[in-house]
Amino acid sequence: AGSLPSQERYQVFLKSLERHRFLNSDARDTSDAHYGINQFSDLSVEEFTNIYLRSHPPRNKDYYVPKKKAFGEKS
Amino acid sequence: LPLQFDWRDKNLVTGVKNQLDCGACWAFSIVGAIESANAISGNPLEDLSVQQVIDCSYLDRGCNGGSTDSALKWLNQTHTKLVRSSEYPFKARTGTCHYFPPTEHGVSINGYEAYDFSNYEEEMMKLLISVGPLAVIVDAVSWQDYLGGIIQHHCSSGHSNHAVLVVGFDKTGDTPYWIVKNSWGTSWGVDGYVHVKMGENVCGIADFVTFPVM
Repeated sequence: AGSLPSQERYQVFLKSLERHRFLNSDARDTSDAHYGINQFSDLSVEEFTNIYLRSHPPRNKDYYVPKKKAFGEKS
Repeated sequence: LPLQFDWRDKNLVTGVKNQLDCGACWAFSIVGAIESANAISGNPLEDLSVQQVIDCSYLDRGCNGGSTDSALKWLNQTHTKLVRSSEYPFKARTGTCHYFPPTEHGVSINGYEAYDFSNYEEEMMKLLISVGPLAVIVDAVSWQDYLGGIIQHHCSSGHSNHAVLVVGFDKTGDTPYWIVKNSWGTSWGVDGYVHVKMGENVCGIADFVTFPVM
């Protein structure tokens, strides 16, 4: 319910293929990340973001402090 | 420091989970950190209830989002014991918080710490080895299409939106990388994991680092 008609969904999928080509164009060696079709390829970036990217950093960034001690010296 | 380290090699990381259509990556990340920290403390490695955190962490919004920081704050303030996943299974939707009596078996934390390691990834390596897997919040927009390899481009710091768990690193090759456990199932990425280049705060992986104290 509420999902896009199949023709629109297909257009979303085609946009994913374009995105994969763009992301893969920066690959310089075999260790570089590669991108392609997976279980999220029929979701638009907006849909994917709304469903899966739902964490946020703390509002008060002051809470976080940079390195103050050498962790390797702990027991 | 070793060139390679992975908590999975010691059998101290539980299997990859699938959050389905529930936006509770923050809960999966924190529960994963607690599962490992509890096992590192000498207890059996067991799956703990993500659904309990989703339903009960009143500082967060269940499947509509949340923060690793506030989940740890809730666990620390309330001394809530996380029960086994089998006792409080994942339902992929926010529900009513179930109360368990204090006598119930469960895992609680004694505190937590949070750091910004954006300019100190070497220190983050030491911390990972010293305390266990680390919950982090990253920019994961480009992860929608990830299949494998080491993410080095198309991933920025300063736009954190997804919580995951760093379980190791590998510096033996030309490109050193963090080994990161995700919660999108084992069919995504490298058996559910993603590799992110070390040393340049790629994806903001060192910006928001938290871990439980057991």
